[in-house]
Amino acid sequence: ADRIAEDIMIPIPTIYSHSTLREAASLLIESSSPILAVLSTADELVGVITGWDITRATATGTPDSQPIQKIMTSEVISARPSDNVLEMIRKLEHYEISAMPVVEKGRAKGLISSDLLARRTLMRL
Amino acid sequence: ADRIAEDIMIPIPTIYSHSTLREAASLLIESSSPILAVLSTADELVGVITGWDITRATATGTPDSQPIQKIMTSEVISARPSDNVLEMIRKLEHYEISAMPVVEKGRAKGLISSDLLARRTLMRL
Ligand SMILES: C[S@@+](CC[C@H](N)C(=O)[O-])C[C@H]1O[C@@H](n2cnc3c(N)ncnc32)[C@H](O)[C@@H]1O
Ligand SMILES: C[S@@+](CC[C@H](N)C(=O)[O-])C[C@H]1O[C@@H](n2cnc3c(N)ncnc32)[C@H](O)[C@@H]1O
Repeated sequence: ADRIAEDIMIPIPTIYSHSTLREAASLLIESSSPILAVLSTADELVGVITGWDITRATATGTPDSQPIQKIMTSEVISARPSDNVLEMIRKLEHYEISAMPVVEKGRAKGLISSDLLARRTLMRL
Repeated sequence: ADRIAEDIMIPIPTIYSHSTLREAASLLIESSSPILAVLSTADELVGVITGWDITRATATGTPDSQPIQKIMTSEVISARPSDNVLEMIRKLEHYEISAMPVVEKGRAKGLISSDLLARRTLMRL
């Protein structure tokens, strides 16, 4: 059944922390993803970045060549592969976010979003 | 009861179409709103703008002094004050958007978002 993160998650696009603001914006648009996993050169998850971060950078006049290390959020809120739908809905609501990576051993395996979870709970209204 | 747009909507921040990309980004961040109503100088609704549009502008290297007329979406998807919860959920899902203005006589009266509607349907999971 589609009850845990591992069964529901979809691929999460990844980007290195030394990449630029403009590269992150391009990847968000091209992938149509709500969130990107930011990786260190050792491929470990070190942050996330969303359209909100791009918008805030634009609001403060950040040059688009700026490395995303300063723009990303490094305190990552994530799910475990075994988390169930209810736990994940509550977590997204508690932190007022709409997506999070599914993480195992410091690696991003996929993403969970409120859209995906709503589909599991509100099916065919 | 909180069954129609007029009862559920929250204030929608507004911005003029001659304003800049940077001003729109600042207003999105300061208001914490998912969407802005873009107005003509006659205060009529002529478009909407969201973090997605800001992100796409950044992805294509648009200067932050650019007027938002070229960046906004002018084909606005909106709700009427009398629309009910189910109609609005279906509309947001159909167009794959997460918010829309509530419009009456060409004027934006407020906004409806999937978060607001989810609260009405999924209350206290
Ligand atoms: C607080 S949210 C508000 C915007 C919107 N409500 C949303 O759902 O994203 C925006 C901020 O949250 C951060 N954020 C989003 N998802 C996150 C996650 N899974 N872990 C940590 N921070 C996250 C973003 O990097 C951004 O700085
Ligand atoms: C297709 S959505 C995809 C991003 C995300 N899924 C979301 O919910 O916004 C992004 C585009 O839709 C547009 N958009 C968002 N809300 C809109 C509305 N109520 N009417 C018209 N266009 C809207 C934005 O201006 C942006 O260009």
